[in-house]
Amino acid sequence: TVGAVALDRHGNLAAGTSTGGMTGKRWGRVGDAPIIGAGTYADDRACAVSATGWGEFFIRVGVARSICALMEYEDQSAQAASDAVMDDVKALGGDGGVIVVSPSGEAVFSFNTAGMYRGRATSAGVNEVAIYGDE
Amino acid sequence: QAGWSLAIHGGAGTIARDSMTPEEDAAHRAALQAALDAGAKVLAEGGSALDAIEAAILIMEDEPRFNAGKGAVYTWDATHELDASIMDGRTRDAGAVAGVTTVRNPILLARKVMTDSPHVMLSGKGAESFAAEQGIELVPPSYFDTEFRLKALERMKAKQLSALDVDVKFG
Repeated sequence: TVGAVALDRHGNLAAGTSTGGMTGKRWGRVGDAPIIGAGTYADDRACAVSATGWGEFFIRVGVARSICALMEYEDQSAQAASDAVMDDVKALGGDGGVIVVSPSGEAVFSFNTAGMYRGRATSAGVNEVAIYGDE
Repeated sequence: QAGWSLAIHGGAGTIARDSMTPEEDAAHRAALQAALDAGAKVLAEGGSALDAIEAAILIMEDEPRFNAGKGAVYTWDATHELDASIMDGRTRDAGAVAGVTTVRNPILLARKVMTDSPHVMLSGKGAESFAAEQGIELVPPSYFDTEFRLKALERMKAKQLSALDVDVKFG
């Protein structure tokens, strides 16, 4: 799965996710990537999220929408909201990760796997890519 | 001038340092950097968040190292079924496609669903008919074939000969 989230100079957020699914999947199984609110969500008032991981759990938790709701209604930071929702995924037995951008421009990662292919860049000069969990 | 921000991912999982050669590690980082640079360029030049994420995702969809587009994994029947979605935070418009087999870049089709249809999600053959009507590039299903992904399917099947095991895992 791949994804991207962004905040532009006009203050608008967007999110997108694309995937080939799960190796060996059957019966037309569909994961969270195309499910708005599970694998992808964007709302200028809250955040933009793209997810990757065990889709069935991300659908059950409603990961992307839940992160935005915590930020919008409980004023949580992008990192705190993402970590809380990923903890919920883990508690159910799922794994994976999310990328999140907030209306103020925070770009954060949260994942409970050994690694996640990821990168972030901002107008403030951040420009980094990483793979392993300890980077 | 207001700031901009971008984050990308190319999948998560059991990615250990000793599971990749230095060359593969470097190739993955280069691919991520290319996608990041493409999106950042759009934003730095004042472009929209939607155009930025599309630019980044297109590069990753065309990169066989990631499980999307060209690098899509195999289904049990050794085919490929791709899904994608996109959402505009300004309007909360959204578009998604599921189970497409001949769309080179599903993110472009998801965006077309958002901008040129009254729907949010289209699936399967219907989505592909819509893609053809909209001039989205279609490719033969074999375009998505990669030997290393096929071997991954074969390894999985070799380990899970019991249909019940498979049913439990993916059911």
